[in-house]
Order: sequence, then structure tokens, then C-alpha cells
Amino acid sequence: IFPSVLSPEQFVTTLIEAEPPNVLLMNRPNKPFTEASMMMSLTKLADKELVHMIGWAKKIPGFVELCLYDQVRLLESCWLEILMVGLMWRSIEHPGKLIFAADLILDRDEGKCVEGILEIFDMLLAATSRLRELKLQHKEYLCLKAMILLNSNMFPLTMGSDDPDSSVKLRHLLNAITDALVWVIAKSGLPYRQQSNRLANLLMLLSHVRHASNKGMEHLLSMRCKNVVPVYDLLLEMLNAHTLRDH
Amino acid sequence: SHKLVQLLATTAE
Repeated sequence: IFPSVLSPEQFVTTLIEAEPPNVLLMNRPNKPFTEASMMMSLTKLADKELVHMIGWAKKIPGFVELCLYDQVRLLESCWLEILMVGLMWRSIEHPGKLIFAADLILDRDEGKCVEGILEIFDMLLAATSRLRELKLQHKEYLCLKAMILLNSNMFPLTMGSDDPDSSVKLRHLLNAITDALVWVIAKSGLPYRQQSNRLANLLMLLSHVRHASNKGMEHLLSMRCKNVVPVYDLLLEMLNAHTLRDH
Repeated sequence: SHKLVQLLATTAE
């Protein structure tokens, strides 16, 4: 389905249907955590979530119409932001806690056992409180998450793409998701002026998510280099995509 | 990125 033929309402409905399932860690190590056991839990969970994230992206109307090269680049760029915004949404009703999964709920202070992670936990908690303050609605969250994916390219995608139509399609898709978010906010019944404020407030939060993701990527890379945690499978590929691009 | 491409290419979920 080409996104331009979908109404904002239909677009949001497909986003609801595209939502990935909540992932469980399953074999959670006994508390207290060590640096290695916490990093192992977090990376195991991330690897599981990544598989569902790809399924989610494919269900966003128009995403699979982009060329494969663009699909790969977008997902490689934004995966940690998507994981983080999902974490924020799950944690929104639980001040001071990070709900990585129903069986992996961490208090802020538990971040002390992994070198350098407390700073990232605090960023995540701060962004989550801001979303709580704004009373982020589920449909708004779904639009923001799709927006992160579609807006994640830092370079002109066509540079290496074999399909020049793909970047035109991507721009259409970004307009469609913007329309969807504007529609969701308008439906809330806020006065017009407050609607623009809300839109701006929500979009401004995305730069905080990007910042936390950059810090998180740096941290995961250093944990891997110091051999604190082995990184494998899909997570390794996704981490390498960032490492290679930075050099 | 082998696994990512593989997962994107599979049509069945």
C-alpha cells in the first residue's frame, strides 16, 4: 500500500497493528547484578528485540517499497533510538525505574554496577519524565517511533542507492507520518495554538533520544572492546554498522 | 549486514 492513499487515521491503525510483542528476557540472573551479568542481560534482550523491530519496520506502510539499501541504512542508523523510545514508553508510569522487560526492571541505582551506564540511565529517566509530564499518548508514541526510523538517515540515501525513486518515496513517507501525528494531536481537542506547541514539544524530545542513543552506542562499543560482554548475532551487525561508519 | 538483509528479505513473519 502506498502511504499517500492512506488517511492519517488508516496510517495510525496500521501502526497499531505493526506493534512488536513485548519481549521477555526469560533467564534473568539472580540479583545483585555484576557488570558482566547486567550487560549480558541488556544485550540479550536487545538482540531479541531487534528481530521484532525488523518485522515492525516492514509493516510500516511504504517501508518495504523503499529499496533494500535504504531499508538497511535506516534500520542500522536508528535501532538503538527505537529500543530506547520503547523503553521510555514502557517506563512512563514508573518514575525512577527502567522497564527493559517485565522480567528486567532496573532501578536507577542499579546502573552503578556498570561503568559509565549510570549517565545513560539518567538521560533515559529524564527523557521519560518529560514524556510523563507531557502525558504522551499511545498513538503519539507510535507516530514518533515511526518518525525516528524514517528520519534516521544522516547522509543523502541515494548516494549509494540504485533506486533514485527511493528517496522520493521516503520523503512521501515522512510527510505521511507527519500528517498522522498532526491528526492524532488535533483529535485530542486541544486549542489550535496548543496543538502546535505540543507537536514542537514532542519533536524536540527526539533530539534527546538521539543523544542518548549516541551515548549508548559509544558505551556498548567500549564494553565490547574491554571484553565485558560478548556481542553476537544481529546486535553485533548493528553495532558494527555504526563503528564502520564512524571511521 | 547479512542477518539484517536476510530478515528484511523474508516475506513470511
